[in-house]
Amino acid sequence: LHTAPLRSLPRLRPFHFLVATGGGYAGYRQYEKHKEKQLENSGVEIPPKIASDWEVSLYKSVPTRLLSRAWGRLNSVELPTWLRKPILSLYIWTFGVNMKEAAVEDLHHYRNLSEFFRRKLKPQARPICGSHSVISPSDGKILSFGQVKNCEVEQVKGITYSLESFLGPHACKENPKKKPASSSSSSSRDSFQKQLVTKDSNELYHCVIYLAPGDYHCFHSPTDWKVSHRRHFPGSLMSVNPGVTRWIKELFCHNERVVLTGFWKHGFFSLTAVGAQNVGSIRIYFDRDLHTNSPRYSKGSYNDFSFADTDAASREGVAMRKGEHLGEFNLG
Amino acid sequence: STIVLIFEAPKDFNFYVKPGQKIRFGEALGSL
Repeated sequence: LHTAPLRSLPRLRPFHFLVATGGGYAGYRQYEKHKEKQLENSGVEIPPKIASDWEVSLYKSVPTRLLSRAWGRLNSVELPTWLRKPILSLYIWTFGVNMKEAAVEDLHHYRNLSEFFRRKLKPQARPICGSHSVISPSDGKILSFGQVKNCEVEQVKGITYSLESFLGPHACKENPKKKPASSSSSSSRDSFQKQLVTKDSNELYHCVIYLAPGDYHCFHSPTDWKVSHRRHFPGSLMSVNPGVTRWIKELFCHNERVVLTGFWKHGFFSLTAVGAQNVGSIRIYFDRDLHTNSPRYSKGSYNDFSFADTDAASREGVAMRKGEHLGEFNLG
Repeated sequence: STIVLIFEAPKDFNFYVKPGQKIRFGEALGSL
């Protein structure tokens, strides 16, 4: 190296450096996957590999909100009619969209991808199950479900997040149905969960549904309930696909989300819409004041809005029927 | 995107789904 004339040295260009490091990291990850596969085949249960703090911080440092807004703006540009079919067909083919269910099948009808992303379905495409009290509010994939224990909600198997971080501090004023918080609760987490549940004989349950890019992205009321409160948490827009959900603990507490809380016939009920990369905007049809994915927000902040008109005791919130249109995710 | 339901229900509430299952709006999630 010392003796060779400079010009014969292959000039270390940044591109070479990137390829070498990227290739090395990819190779290392492949080796890790191969090792995990071998362990799995030999019946060893492998705990999910969770991202370390520096990996989460590195990921959060990616300007996903800015990119998401830019993506949304790009997809709001009106396409010339002749370009609509090829672009939307590419999206349909890539993400396996079933256009037969769409209320409007003619692709020329959609002026851009944002409008296509907000497409409605034919009413008969999704019959509402009448015999069960809770239905799926959207299309998607079930990531996890079950009882909430010790104030921890399962994100995916083996990874949990804090219920209190996810919902934020109690918003509702003492509601008439609630019994006084038990003084015996051992820790604040316990009492947080106990204060949500209005009857001793009840438990707290959860269900996480992941919507893939090609899925119908409107969501509906999962049961008959009254929405009394909305809490909007501005936040990151990391991907929420199952692979990332298995990798980043408390992912749903980092991301932008809108928490609707209220009551159904058995007590407390909540639906939370969690935004994701490129799908940072969330609309709730009866909530005109909600503005998501704004350029500026202060970390850890949230905005509350109450629908319960404290004067009129009867109106404890917005009454929602099972299956009724509730809101939608938008690009941007 | 993701939707998370968190709700109170009696102890005998049952889910009619499995992890990883595809589900569509309107289908049963659970019941008493």
